[in-house]
Amino acid sequence: YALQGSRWRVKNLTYKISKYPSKLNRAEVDNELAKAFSVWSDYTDLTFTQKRSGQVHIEIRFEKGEHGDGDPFDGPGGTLAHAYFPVYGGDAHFDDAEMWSINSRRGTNLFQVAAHEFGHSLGLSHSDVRSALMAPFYRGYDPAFQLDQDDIQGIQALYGHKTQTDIGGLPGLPGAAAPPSVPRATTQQPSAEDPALCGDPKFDTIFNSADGGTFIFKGEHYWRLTEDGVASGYPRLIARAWPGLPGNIDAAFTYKNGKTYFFKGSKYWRYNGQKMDGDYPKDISEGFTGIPDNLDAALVWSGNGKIYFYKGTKFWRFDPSQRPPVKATYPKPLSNWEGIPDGIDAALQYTNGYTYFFKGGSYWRFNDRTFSVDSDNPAFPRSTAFWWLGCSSAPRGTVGGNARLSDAP
Amino acid sequence: APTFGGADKAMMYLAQYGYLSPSVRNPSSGHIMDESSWRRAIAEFQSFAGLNATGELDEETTKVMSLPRCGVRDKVGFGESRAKR
Repeated sequence: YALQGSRWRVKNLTYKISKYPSKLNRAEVDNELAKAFSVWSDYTDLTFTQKRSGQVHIEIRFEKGEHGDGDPFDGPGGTLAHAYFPVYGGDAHFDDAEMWSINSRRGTNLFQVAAHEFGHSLGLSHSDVRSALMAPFYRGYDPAFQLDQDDIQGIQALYGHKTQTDIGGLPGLPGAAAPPSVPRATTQQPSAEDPALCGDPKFDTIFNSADGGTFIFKGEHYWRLTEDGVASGYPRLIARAWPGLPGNIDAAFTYKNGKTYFFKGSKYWRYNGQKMDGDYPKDISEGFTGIPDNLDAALVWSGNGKIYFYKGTKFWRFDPSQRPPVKATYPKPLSNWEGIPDGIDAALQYTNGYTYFFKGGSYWRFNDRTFSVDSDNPAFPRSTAFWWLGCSSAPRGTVGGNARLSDAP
Repeated sequence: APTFGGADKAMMYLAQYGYLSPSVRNPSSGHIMDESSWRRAIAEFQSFAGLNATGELDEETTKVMSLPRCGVRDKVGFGESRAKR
């Protein structure tokens, strides 16, 4: 998936059909467009309410030819519709010269096109995943339509997971759990300090598991993170929880297929949960052609869902759906990630939509929409020990920083 | 479906959907570009459409260009061709 770069600040959105199609029943159009919106509200906390008049967030019009926005429609076929990203207002226009149809393979299926356009209205660009709703080409009527995982990940990168389980009747759907907030220490309920981590808050790798847990690996041990720090009962041995996996892991990430990949030296391992998923280790040069050995960090970036690898002063982008998966323009300088230092220890695409980079005892919060390190108070880098590991005695800012205790984020 | 043919039409299509400069779409002026830009634009479109990225305007590519589609540009936001963030 690809994010355009803007999104709605509110989750309760309104829409209005200002101009209906000339050849369809209005009530049926209302119904189809409501269904198209629900494609997106099924997986997020977004709500869509139709209004008949007054100001709305998203205005919908069926128009022919030139219709006032400088982007005229071209008659039957060709361009079917277009919609504006949130930063441009979110409106959706449909070519009324098309033979729009409802629950039919004849003509152009309204639901299918509307669901796609509303993806743009919410901030999604076109995806290069062919099975995705947000792929640019019309793929016809599909009576068993289901949103592709690529689309689900895209919309949830913008608006988070659904926190209410009204889709609970469908097993295996993601998004039932509330997105955890950034783990941070609080003065009200300090976590028990972990001497091994608080004394030396540098670690090998950090990653999210498929079930939403966040884990830190350091040497032969691992810790599970909570909202406030680390869970009690840790550290534990990596080799016990992930049989067959060695210690001193270089990098790890969980991909959208739900599998977790671990990297060390020239080898990598794939796990389904905590069970090895086949015959591993394998060579990085075979499974991840174009990616170097001895990595610093890896993550799946929310900006486009692709895998990024980091080593020293460089980074690589890996897209398994492309041949070759690493373009010739890589590696690129890590300085392209504005504000992030070279030689990072670990990186994480966290469930709140931000990307975090760790080095030494410090971390940087990277804003995927502004594409730069956030300028908050206290400033980044901040202390990993305080904000991630629950070491309440650690300074809030980076070591030697001047952040004050009253600097609540 | 109507056959989509000709380099001019392909050029207009690639400009319309963000693979070439929008200035190419101006019907009142001719346009000339170096071959590498042209091939790169075709290859980028082929890559996006899941075709073999040959950079050649072959039959399969023109066929995909003739498919009904969304009018929103494919290359917006995080496009790789940005000169500056």
